[in-house]
Amino acid sequence: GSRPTVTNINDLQSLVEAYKLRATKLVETAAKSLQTELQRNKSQEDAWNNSSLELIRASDAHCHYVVVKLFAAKLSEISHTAVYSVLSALALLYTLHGVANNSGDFLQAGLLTVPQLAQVTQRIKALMAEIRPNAVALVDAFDYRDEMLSSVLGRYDGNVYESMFEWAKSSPLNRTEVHESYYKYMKPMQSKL
Amino acid sequence: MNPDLRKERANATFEPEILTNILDGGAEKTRRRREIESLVINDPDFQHEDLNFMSRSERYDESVKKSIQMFSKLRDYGIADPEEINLYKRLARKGLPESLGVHYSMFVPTLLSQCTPEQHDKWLPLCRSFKVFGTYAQTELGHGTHIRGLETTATYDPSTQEFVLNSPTVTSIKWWPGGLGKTSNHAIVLAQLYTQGKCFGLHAFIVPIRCMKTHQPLPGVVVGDIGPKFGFEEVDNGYLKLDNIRIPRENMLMKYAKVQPDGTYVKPPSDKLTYGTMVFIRAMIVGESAIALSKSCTIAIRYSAVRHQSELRAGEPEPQILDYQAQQHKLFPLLATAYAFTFVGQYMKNTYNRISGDINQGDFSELPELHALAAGLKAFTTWSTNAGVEVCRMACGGHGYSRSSGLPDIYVTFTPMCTYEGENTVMMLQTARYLVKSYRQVRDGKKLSGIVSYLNDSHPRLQPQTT
Repeated sequence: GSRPTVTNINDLQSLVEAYKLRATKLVETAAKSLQTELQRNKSQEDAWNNSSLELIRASDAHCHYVVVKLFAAKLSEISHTAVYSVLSALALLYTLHGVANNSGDFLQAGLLTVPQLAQVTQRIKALMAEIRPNAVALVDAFDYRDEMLSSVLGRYDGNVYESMFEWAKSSPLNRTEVHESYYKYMKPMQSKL
Repeated sequence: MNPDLRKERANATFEPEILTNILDGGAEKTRRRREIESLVINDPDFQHEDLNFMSRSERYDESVKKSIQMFSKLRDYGIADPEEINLYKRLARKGLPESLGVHYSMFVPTLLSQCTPEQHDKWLPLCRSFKVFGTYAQTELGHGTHIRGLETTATYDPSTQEFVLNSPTVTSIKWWPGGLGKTSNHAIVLAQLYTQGKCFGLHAFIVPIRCMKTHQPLPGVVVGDIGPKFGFEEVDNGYLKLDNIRIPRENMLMKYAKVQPDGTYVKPPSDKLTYGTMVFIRAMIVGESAIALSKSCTIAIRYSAVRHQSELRAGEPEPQILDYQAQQHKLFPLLATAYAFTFVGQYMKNTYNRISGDINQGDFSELPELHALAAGLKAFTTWSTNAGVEVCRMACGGHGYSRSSGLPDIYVTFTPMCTYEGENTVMMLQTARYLVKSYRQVRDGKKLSGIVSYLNDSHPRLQPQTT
């Protein structure tokens, strides 16, 4: 088979190229499916309906390529080295994760080899380890104030359990130590038995 | 500060503030955003009991109160920039929907983009002074994304120069529009236009539904709330049944298509213009995906740094759950996706603003591409985000199921985006239609431009051939 498009799975540009070719391939497959249906004398409408799976996969691949392309393009705007480095790791992780999840497309289109696929999984693991020390800083950068996040689990100060207990105590059901239903239903039943 | 989080922040290899500035579009924008956030957070008028502890009616009441307060406060602060208004309101309603949401997001933008100058002069002041509360009534009980199937009719009567609006069947009852049930006194109704005995397809009409003095439903109008949903507790999604009610000819939105006094129909320059507002909403939904996913990742990753579980090595203390590879594999690709969608959301907003500017200058050439791109990315990003929010919730274990985690609210508020403003599968098929058309153009020798230009240069065999 021809030389795979992805020469180096660490090279974001070559991965973007692979996503582009994957999208082209799937658009072509969808167009050919329509053509085949029409050659079987199906109406336009039936040909379209009978090709829905290929059509949806083509759109999905097209959108995936647009997202990967825009992520890679954004990196070229980042001048700060440390930020560039952590965003590059994220971009590579997003791209390789998409390859792993859609490996059939990339293999079928000859964009990747089977040995390279094994490397993809190893590379994803390494990228996760690389991102691990920056995970909290990366979400801090979204800069959601606690009042916006409205989450006791996601509090900036991390004092989760104390605030979860306070939240539960303020729930309406706790406004009285004994809920009225005890007096209305449980106690009468108890006195009968 | 929890010691684990303190350690995490000490170990980072970059300064989050720099990345925050990049996400905001510059340090000045970050400063301004925080300034607006403080306006809301420090405002006692916006303090209230936890919404999770309120009934639906109380939440609706609180939402209407907030909407009215926001309107007057924004005016008092002189905040006029659409993005700043959006930010202020998002914060005030804590990221939850508001009963007047559709008034701002659909009713007013549609008036702005589809009305004549004379209609602007009449309706916009009524909206700004809150005499008119509007919604956008398109979806029907039996018809959603396939909007050519809508059954509501608007029949022109030249003798009185009025349109007669009617819901001919039970499946034609307008269903779902936010703010329709109890809040709005007007609706932009999408209906099949009939004049001079012919049907000219879907057009938009401003329909009064409640008396502007008493707020009672007008004669011939049956309107109300559709009942509790999976989420959107605050919003009175409603139903609207029209029994042959009459509106003046001037109530048809006539910037593009027109009906003359004698009933003559004038075609619009592009049949996609009625969808203009939807394309805008879809483009904005891409940004909403980024917000929902980045919030969920923030919650799940911070909690995964605080939470200790099981033992990685016998006898050692329970490690942070974020040290397990399986937990990283759940959350880090989603974190990367949140950043990816943030950048795509910025791209979509800029692209929409550029192309809608061209459209206002009468250049519709890029509308089909924008339409296809917005449809596809809306579906792609909302499907990914919808699944991702659930992964984040489950990555928090049982506590993710508590409403105090914030994740149930994020999920039930976000998930309708997969079906409204165009059901995702239909959106993907609409994008496919554009892709196949583009593919055929390349095969027939045409050189493509724009986001599909890759179909030219990716495969030699796709190069223009002699046919």
